[in-house]
Amino acid sequence: MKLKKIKAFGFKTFAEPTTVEFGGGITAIVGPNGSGKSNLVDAIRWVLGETSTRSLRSGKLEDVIFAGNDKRKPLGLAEVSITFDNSDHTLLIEYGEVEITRRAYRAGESEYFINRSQVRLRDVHDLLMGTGLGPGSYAIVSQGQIDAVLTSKPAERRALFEETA
Amino acid sequence: MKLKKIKAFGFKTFAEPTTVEFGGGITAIVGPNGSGKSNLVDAIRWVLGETSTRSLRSGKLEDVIFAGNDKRKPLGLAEVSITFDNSDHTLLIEYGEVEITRRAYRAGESEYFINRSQVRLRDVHDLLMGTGLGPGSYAIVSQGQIDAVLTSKPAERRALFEETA
Amino acid sequence: TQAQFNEIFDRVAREFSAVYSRLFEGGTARIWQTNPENLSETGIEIAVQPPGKKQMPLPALSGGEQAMTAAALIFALIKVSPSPFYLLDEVDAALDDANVERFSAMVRELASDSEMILVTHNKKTMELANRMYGVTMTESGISSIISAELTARRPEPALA
Amino acid sequence: TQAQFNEIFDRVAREFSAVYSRLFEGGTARIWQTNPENLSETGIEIAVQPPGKKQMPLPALSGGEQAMTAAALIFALIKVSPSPFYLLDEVDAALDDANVERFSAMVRELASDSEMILVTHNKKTMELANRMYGVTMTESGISSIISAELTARRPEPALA
Ligand SMILES: Nc1ncnc2c1ncn2[C@@H]1O[C@H](COP(=O)(O)OP(=O)(O)OP(=O)(O)O)[C@@H](O)[C@H]1O
Ligand SMILES: Nc1ncnc2c1ncn2[C@@H]1O[C@H](COP(=O)(O)OP(=O)(O)OP(=O)(O)O)[C@@H](O)[C@H]1O
Ligand SMILES: [Mg+2]
Ligand SMILES: [Mg+2]
Repeated sequence: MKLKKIKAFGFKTFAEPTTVEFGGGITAIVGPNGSGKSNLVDAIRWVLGETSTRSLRSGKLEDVIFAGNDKRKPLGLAEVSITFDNSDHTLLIEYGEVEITRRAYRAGESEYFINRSQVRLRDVHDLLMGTGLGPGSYAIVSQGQIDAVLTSKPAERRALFEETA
Repeated sequence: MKLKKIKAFGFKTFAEPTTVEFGGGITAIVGPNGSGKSNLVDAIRWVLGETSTRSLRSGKLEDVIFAGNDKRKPLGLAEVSITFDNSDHTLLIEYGEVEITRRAYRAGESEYFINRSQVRLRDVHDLLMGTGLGPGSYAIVSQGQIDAVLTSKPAERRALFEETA
Repeated sequence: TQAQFNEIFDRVAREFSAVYSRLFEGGTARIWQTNPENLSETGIEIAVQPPGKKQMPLPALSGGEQAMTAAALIFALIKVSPSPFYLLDEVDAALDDANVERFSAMVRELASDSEMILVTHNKKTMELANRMYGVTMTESGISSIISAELTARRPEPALA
Repeated sequence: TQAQFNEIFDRVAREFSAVYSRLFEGGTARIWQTNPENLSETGIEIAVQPPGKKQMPLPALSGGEQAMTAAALIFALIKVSPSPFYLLDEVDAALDDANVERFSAMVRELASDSEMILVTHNKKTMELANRMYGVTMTESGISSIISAELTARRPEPALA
């Protein structure tokens, strides 16, 4: 199972449809302070089912939707998709390519899709079980959080291990 | 009132008597990870009367005394002195040069001195009143603490202003 | 006293707005008291808006934006109520090169009649210094301090 | 189950010690469970000793030592239980040049059969990359992503 691409539209500062492609090895993400690098990290956490507003650096869940700038009005919808190459069938699903999508409207709940058919959050979690990509996963370390594993209490550290396959 | 020098001996990694002199303008402190830069910052906080073990990154107050290394035994005493040029008499004391010293033994309390005569912590606080150098002072920002003023609660931020002369 | 606190607070609030706009080259920043009638209860609220952006809650700011915003507040406090020295330990860690430049320009201004001590790993910040001390461990676990010669030694600022 | 958890834990504990000694070029590191009989209650303790130093409580470690220690644990988890990708946001911010080198060598090894995504301001870390994306705001408040051409383009790792 390999990561192929991320697509974000209406999520935080991604007011325009934005795609990032991957291809193995090391990908560096660079840019000035405040340009949107950590917003991309949040987009990836969000599409994988993150529901904690604190770890998404927002107050309410709809705070992740583009709030406008000095010229544009706020958008009403945020959508992020993540696409995996599943030709080795790590994910227990018959597709060779798997796209997970999350969509949220200002007033409502989030909607989840796997290869464009609507599912529940539980289905996304079940699909990702054993890949280490759940919400508490050690595979994603947000900015400023590297020390958190040392400063947290012993019982809190257990969560890291529960994610291991 | 100008800062002239700091002397540390037996405080954290300063197992040997160590002096740093200042002379106005900008002084850069550089060096590898773990070499003792932030320990110097702690020494300055400590000599000015800091009693919070948390902001000194230690468990018990005697944790600031040199704990030994692979060849040396722990020391029994830590001592730090800070010297100010007081020729403009900002500090309400008759000396043209003022040296504040703090000393601590493994088993005991801390001792404080002003120009080598023993005083109480209260006397050090009274002397520094109005200089902005009290324990909660905005003049010293420890590593990783720059964001603390934004992440703290509104009532906690008040302490910063109480230090202003 | 209450009146003294409020007077100082108002001066810091004005400086904070001014320093913020210089560090961000635009944008607005405000601090206000939640309960100005009651000195022992009052809290301090902060709201900022980087140039060209919408005002967002503080946690939504980026790492660099938070560090620059906090620096603006510290610098405002310094301007209103100076101290004999300032000691900043790696406050530039999250800053990109452009922000290090703006931060440095401010530090240079504040240091002209005080002592600014900066712990840093950032080469651009080191260039700012009048003197430099290297902390090393020639013997493991033991710090020793050497005065590092600066290549282009800046003239020592004439002490007032 | 309990047995599964303990088996995984023991493997991570062994890897953590090994990775730590590589990142610190010596020293020792240990993790252990506070209550290995009780899966839902157990906690995880950590004790480390950098080379040549006494063992100190975790809060006494320096900023860079803490970041490298935490990285060693993350890398140990990755080695025992790989994921399709890893995403590290400025975990190198507190590291000096020597530690960035050691960190980078480890990252290169782990990335050989996975995808390692690094957000960074550190030029030495950027040199590591096979591909680089620049995030900018050509219109204020709006992110756009451009694929930055790497000067000495590394050969793309052959995907297994
Ligand atoms: N819903 C939203 N709508 C519009 N802008 C938003 C939204 N949420 C966050 N932002 C903006 O995104 C910016 C932060 O971006 P981000 O944290 O990704 O920066 P960064 O590139 O990681 O920078 P740094 O290098 O400083 O860490 C802030 O200016 C914030 O106001
Ligand atoms: N009482 C003590 N006796 C001996 N060593 C101590 C004592 N207290 C702390 N230390 C050691 O000091 C080191 C930390 O030093 P310090 O935090 O000053 O590093 P630093 O130069 O700021 O590094 P960085 O650049 O990573 O922030 C740790 O290795 C710690 O074990
Ligand atoms: Mg960021
Ligand atoms: Mg430090």
